[in-house]
This record gives sequence, C-alpha cells and structure tokens, in this order.
Amino acid sequence: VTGYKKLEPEFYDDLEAVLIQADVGVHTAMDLVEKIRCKAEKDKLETPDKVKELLKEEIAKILGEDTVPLNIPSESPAVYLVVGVNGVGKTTTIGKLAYKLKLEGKKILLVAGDTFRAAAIDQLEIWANRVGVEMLKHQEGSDPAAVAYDGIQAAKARCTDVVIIDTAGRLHNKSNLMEEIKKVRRVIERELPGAPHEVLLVLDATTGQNAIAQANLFKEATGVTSIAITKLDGTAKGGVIIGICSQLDIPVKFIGIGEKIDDLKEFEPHDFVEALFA
Amino acid sequence: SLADKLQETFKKLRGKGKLSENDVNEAMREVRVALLEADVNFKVVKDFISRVKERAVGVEVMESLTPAQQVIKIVNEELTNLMGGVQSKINFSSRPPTIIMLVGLQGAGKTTTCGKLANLLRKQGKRPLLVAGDIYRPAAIKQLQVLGQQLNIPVFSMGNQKSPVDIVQASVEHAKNFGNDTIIVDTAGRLHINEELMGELISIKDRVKPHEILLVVDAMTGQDVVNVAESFHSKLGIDGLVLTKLDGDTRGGAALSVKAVTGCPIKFAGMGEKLDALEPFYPERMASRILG
Ligand SMILES: Nc1nc2c(ncn2[C@@H]2O[C@H](COP(=O)(O)OP(=O)(O)OP(=O)(O)O)[C@@H](O)[C@H]2O)c(=O)[nH]1
Ligand SMILES: Nc1nc2c(ncn2[C@@H]2O[C@H](COP(=O)(O)OP(=O)(O)OP(=O)(O)O)[C@@H](O)[C@H]2O)c(=O)[nH]1
Ligand SMILES: [Mg+2]
Ligand SMILES: [Mg+2]
Repeated sequence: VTGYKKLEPEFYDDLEAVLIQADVGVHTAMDLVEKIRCKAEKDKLETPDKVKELLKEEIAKILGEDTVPLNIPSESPAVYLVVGVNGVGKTTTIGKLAYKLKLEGKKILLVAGDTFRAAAIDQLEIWANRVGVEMLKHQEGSDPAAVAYDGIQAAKARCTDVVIIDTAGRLHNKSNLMEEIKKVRRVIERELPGAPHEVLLVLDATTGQNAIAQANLFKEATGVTSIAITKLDGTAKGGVIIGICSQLDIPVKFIGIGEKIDDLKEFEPHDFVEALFA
Repeated sequence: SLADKLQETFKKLRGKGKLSENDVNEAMREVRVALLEADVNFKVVKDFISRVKERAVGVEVMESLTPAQQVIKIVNEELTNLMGGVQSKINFSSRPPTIIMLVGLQGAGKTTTCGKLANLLRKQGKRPLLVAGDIYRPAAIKQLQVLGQQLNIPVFSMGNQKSPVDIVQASVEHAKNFGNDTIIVDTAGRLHINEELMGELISIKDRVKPHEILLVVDAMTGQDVVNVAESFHSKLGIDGLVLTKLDGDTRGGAALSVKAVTGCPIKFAGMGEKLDALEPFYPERMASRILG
C-alpha cells in the first residue's frame, strides 16, 4: 500500500490484501475497507496516507483505545485460570506473568493443572523455580478439578495474592475436554465466590481463522475475560484478534514476544495496529 | 457450504451447456472467499484461481451435474492434483541408521510427533531410537523420555549442556552400537527468522546428513505458513511435512499453501494427542475439508 499518489480502486484492493495476509479474515477485511472507503468519500479525504490513518484508527477503536489491566478483586486471592488449545504458550505465559506480578510485589501460587501431558508438571515447576514462586501439584493423571480445588484452599491458607492455574491444552471441538474445563471452572467458583477473576485465553499469533472458533467455544464453556496472544516475535501478525474483539468484545491484555521470562508485554492497541502495517 | 453458494450463483446465470467466462468469474469469487476463509494463503489463492479459471472456461457441463457441481468438480480435482498423491513413506537408507530430523516452529507438535513416528516405524518392523535434541525448552528432554517410556522405545540424551550437533552425532554412534536402524531426532521449536537457531539446524545437517528432514506444521496456521515453509525449505531443505492437530476443526488451508510454495509432500497427519494418532496424509480428504 505504498507508492500510491492518489486514491484509486487498486489502493483499496491492496489495503484489503494487507489485512487478509495479516490473518484479519476475508469478511472482516472487506467490511473494514468498505467502511473506510465510504468514510473517506464522505469526509472528502484526498490522499492514500490519510485513508490509511483512518483505517488504523478504526482498528484501534475495535481493539479498545487503551491497555486494560488484570482484574484484581478487593479480597485476595485473585484467581486466574489460563486456557487454550494445544501448544499455544499457556505454560510459558504463566511463567512470564508470574515474573511480572512478582516484580509488582505480589505473593504468587502456581497450580499445575495440566495433569495429562508428558512432563507438563515438570515444565511448570522449572518456571516456578526460575521466578522464585511456589507451585502446587498432584500426581500425573489426577483430576484437574481436584488440583484446582487444592490450589484455592492453599492460596486462602497461605494468604496468597495471586493464584494462576495452568490447564492442559485442549481442542475446542473435543466435547469431553471442554466438559473437563467447565468442571474446573465450577469448582473454582464454588470454592471462592467471585473467582475466577480472570479466564485468560491464550492464542497463538500464527493461528488463522480457527482462532475465532476457539474464542467462541472457550467463551461458551468457561467464559473468557481476557486474551493473551503469543509468538508475535515471529512474522505472523495476529490479525484474527480484530474479528474476535469486534464479535466477542474480549480485551487483549498481553502479548508474548519471545521465550524468555521477561518476554511478556501489556497489549498496546496502537503499537499492534502499527505492526499490522509494518 | 461452497456447494450451496455456487448453486445460488448459478441460479441467476445461464443453465446447462458450456461454462462461459462470466459464469466462471462469478463462481471464482465464491471459491476465492471459501479458500481465504479456510486460511489458504492470499497469493496461493490468486494463482490457484487463475489456474482453475483456465480449466473451467468453455467446459461442457456433464449430463449428470449442475453447473455448480461441475465447477466444484474442477476445483476439487485441481486442489487434489496440487496436493499430490498419498506419499506417506519415509525414505529409508540402504545403509542404516536412517536419520530422521523433525523441525518447526514452537508448539507445532514435534516432540509428540517424534513419539508417534517411533511407534509407527516400530510397528513396521524398525528399531527406532529417539534423540533428545531440544536442550532449551524446560523439561523437553523429560517429555521425550516419558514418551519413550510409554512406548518402551529407547531415548538417547546427553542432557542440556552439550550442543545439539554433538548430541545428534553421538546418537549415530550409539545407534550403530545398539542396533537401532532408525534415528528420530527431536529439535527445539524455533522461528524461521532466528539466524542462530536456523544455523544450528544447518550445522546438524552438515554434520550427520539426515536422510529425512520433516517440517512439522500446525494445521490451524494461517497466512504466515508460507513464510515459515519457504524459509525452512530454502535455508535448510525439507523432504516432507507433517500436519498436526488435524483432529481439530480448522479447515486447514495451510496444507495447500505449504505444498504450493515448497513442492514437498505432506507425509503424515497428526490426528490426536495419543501416540497412535499419526496417519498417512490423504490429499483428496484434505481438498474437500478445505473447500468446506
Ligand atoms: N517465540 C515464542 N515462543 C513462545 C512464546 N510463548 C511460548 N512460546 C514457545 O511455545 C512453545 C509451547 O509453549 P507452552 O508454554 O508449552 O505451550 P502450552 O500452551 O502450555 O502447550 P500445551 O500445554 O502442550 O498445550 C514453547 O517452545 C515455548 O517456549 C512467544 O511469545 N514467542
Ligand atoms: N489434539 C492434538 N494435539 C496434538 C497433536 N500433536 C501434538 N499435540 C499437542 O500439542 C501440544 C504441543 O506438542 P509438542 O509435541 O510439545 O510440540 P513441540 O513442537 O515439540 O513444541 P516445542 O518443543 O515447544 O516447539 C501438546 O499439548 C501435544 O499433546 C495432534 O495431532 N492433535
Ligand atoms: Mg502447557
Ligand atoms: Mg518439543
């Protein structure tokens, strides 16, 4: 979309192409460009640059103008449940988040709620040690709802500020696995009124339109209060969150930009939009 | 579905006879949207549509089909042709051990696929050795060892203080001494744009000359899959691909994209988390899945 001196149909086609290639999705991209084209006509915008700025503002509006902080209840502990499909970066994101919250002076308890995958508990334990926080675990193969239950009891007893519960990756079209995570959520609610204070859905920036189905089904099953989008240090743009934000109104709160402990940033809508067009 | 949309499209146009350029253009608009919704790469869609257009204009609609069905038939055939036949064979070396190396982005399913592949090859009469080449990810070695235990297949590891190049080289000696005819190397997830880590794979390749390098790709990957596949293929060279998490409900357009840009066959499909969930990749099934 560079090199256009004046507004012509090809310019709008190119805008659409940029959005589609950023995983915004063909329908969302067409709707956005059409909206901008009409507005540009109505406001008598003359140059491609002005139209591009208009598009960026429109997207930033959808994503929410500002950074949204994590929910912190008036009474500790805050309980954060982390969910998502396989391999997106849940466990790693929990490690990074624990580090961030520890720097803020919070007392943290990690809960090894993935009792299924090989070495999942070991993986979270290494993160807990790196950050210097406690972790609660059961035997491999135990009921994740039981681990969550124990985690809440332990947090209450130890005056923990934040409990972060890791869960096994699960594809949203597996009804038995979605039933399992619903049960985990019910147990949390029952043991601590108001909890979970965040259900953080982790999405992988390399995922295409299937991310929308993921967001829909997890929202249906456990409710989703926030999104973290990982692996933005790659070449994928994560444009699918535009459709998710506009359809489901869930704020993106974090982005993952690497595999190290401090590679978690708060989501900044304007930075994200700039990167979309970079 | 695309079939329904095309039926609608052709309702407003002419009936049977030959598919005119107008008819085909209308239909291609619907096909393009369907492919993009399915995550097929934008540029791959453009090329694909122009090929189908060429094939479809002037075609006589068959007696037993509606114009919409005729177009779908052409699209399906073109998709299936593009994705090649079933090619689920590993190229075994005439001088064992055969070395298979799995590479790909973070979280794609490499470690799990290593376990599945070892399981499959053992059922085919091979004596596989799993090699713990990921020295970075927390508990990666343990993860592979647990899979090896579950399968009763040996895992070669030198801990996480030796370089992957040294580990893989040592595993070849180990395989020769212990009678393993196939080595399956798990590597750390990495970005195609990470010079250092791509360099590490190139060093492993130079040192041990793997017979098969398989790129493991998550089936729900979107537009960016072409950058990843192109990059791995041009920098390292890949012999085939494994598409994982096909037990999800993603349309899987990534399958068409990677084949179009690398020309390499997708050899296997990951169909679940269990270690028996690895199947040959079937292009015609994938074609109809993509079309939706
Ligand atoms: N480059 C990059 N890699 C990441 C990021 N976040 C996570 N990863 C990597 O992605 C891979 C998977 O991360 P995990 O934390 O195990 O993902 P998960 O969702 O817990 O996986 P399952 O529990 O198996 O479903 C690991 O290799 C991580 O290091 C990120 O922001 N950038
Ligand atoms: N449903 C499903 N899950 C899969 C499949 N293949 C792998 N997984 C899951 O995907 C997640 C990631 O798998 P891993 O094998 O750890 O991925 P990896 O590529 O080795 O990850 P890194 O080493 O961090 O790059 C795990 O939760 C696996 O159980 C599959 O075909 N279907
Ligand atoms: Mg995990
Ligand atoms: Mg791995």
